[in-house]
Amino acid sequence: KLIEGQHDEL
Amino acid sequence: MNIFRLFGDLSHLAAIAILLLKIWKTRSCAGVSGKTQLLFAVCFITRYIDLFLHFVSLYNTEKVMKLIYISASVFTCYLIFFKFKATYDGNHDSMRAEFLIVPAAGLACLINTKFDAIEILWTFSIYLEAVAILPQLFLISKTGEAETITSHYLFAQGSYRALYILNWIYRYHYESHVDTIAIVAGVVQTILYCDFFYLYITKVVKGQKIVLPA
Repeated sequence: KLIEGQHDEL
Repeated sequence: MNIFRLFGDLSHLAAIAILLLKIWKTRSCAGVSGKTQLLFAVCFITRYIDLFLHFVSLYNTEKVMKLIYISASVFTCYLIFFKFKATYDGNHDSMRAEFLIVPAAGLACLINTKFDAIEILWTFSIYLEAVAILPQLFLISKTGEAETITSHYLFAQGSYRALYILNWIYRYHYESHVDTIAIVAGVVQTILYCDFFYLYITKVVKGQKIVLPA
């Protein structure tokens, strides 16, 4: 299951 | 956190430091596009808007890094447009920034993960960052050359997102994590540097200066 779109980067 | 993202962020910090040092030491921003620096400042502010909305304790490095990026890019713009304004090469820094900002804003409203203000701002910031270097590359093509220190700045700036691509491959493979919008924009951003990377590797590394047309 892909985890999409968690903007947890700089 | 993986090695690619760590070196990507370090490369980005290095780029910001190199540019600040170049302007501060030479007391000149000749060869530097003020528009690109403005666009980067807009990218950081719109991407890290959460810092302003709800204050979070600065305990973790990520918050500190965000504050460093925002303050350093604003300070760089201050040096270019105020302190060393006399050395700003305005007539060569002539790419219309609106042609980058408006499409990025429009696209952010059309293609995004969720249609809410913070998410649209983040998406706008990602799209804008992908093309923010264009005024700088345009300026170099107009002046026909780039100072060696400016080439090092560009190499570090371009390498940061190239390393992030490796980080995304790593995270897809080991964490099943993808951020499609960031990945597509990051690939476009890195492709824009290919021509410069070629010149940098073939010339600057051998101690020559970059002179266009190559």
